[in-house]
Amino acid sequence: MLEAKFEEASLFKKVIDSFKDCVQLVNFNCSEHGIAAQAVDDSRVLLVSLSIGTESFQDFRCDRNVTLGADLSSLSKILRCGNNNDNLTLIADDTPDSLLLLFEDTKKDRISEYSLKLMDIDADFLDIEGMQYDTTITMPSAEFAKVVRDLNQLSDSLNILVTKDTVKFVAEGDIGSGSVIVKPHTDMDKPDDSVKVELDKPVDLTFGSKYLLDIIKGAGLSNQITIKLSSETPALFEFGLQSGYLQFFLAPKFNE
Amino acid sequence: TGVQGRLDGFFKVR
Repeated sequence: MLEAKFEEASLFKKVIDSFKDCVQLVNFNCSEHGIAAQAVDDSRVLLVSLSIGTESFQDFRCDRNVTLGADLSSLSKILRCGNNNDNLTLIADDTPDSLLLLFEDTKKDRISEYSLKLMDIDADFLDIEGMQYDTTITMPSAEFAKVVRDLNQLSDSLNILVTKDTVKFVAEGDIGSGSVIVKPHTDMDKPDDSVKVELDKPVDLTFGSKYLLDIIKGAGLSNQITIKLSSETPALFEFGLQSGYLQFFLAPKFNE
Repeated sequence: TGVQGRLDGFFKVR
């Protein structure tokens, strides 16, 4: 039996909104540690990995591991029916063919109940742990989102160059070119505005802008984004949750 | 501007 209660439905809504546009069918694996999910987009370029730890829930109970195979567009339709500050409880039995979503407005004494049909989804679970990275950048997620949106106007590719002192984003396209340089700094008053660069080796990687536009949809989850890069390997873009994370692994472009 | 790489080959199936 799974009974997972979010104090506010907005958290789960935001999480699902952050990746529903790049993957459609997702297995949510529920265990005593919380809810985890992993899915790869149809083009096999972008992998999404979600972990919502038990601390993110007001109440969490999962007696036995249970997999909830869901179509995110259907789940998202139901999530839109609840208000952001409603309590949201996810309920499923041990071998479920549906997931119950219970929205409760405790002030108005209103309870809304929806049932989502589940499906068997045949998907590989990939081992994404233990990758080695040459550089780790931590920066404000809103700033990264702006860079991606701005430079996307110039090119369908975004080049990220990291050296000890700078992170440089470059786009070169038909109408011209643009670049944004971000330098590491510490903001004592607003730590979330800080930029941190850890570097073992300089990195020069190019990514498809359309995938980065998908990734920045997670920017509402966290004030900061952590970006881990290594030559010729998939990059990791991570938004932290109060307990858990939403990660995107993106394969880079390479020169022929 | 470059060829889009795939994730295949980077991660093992668990």
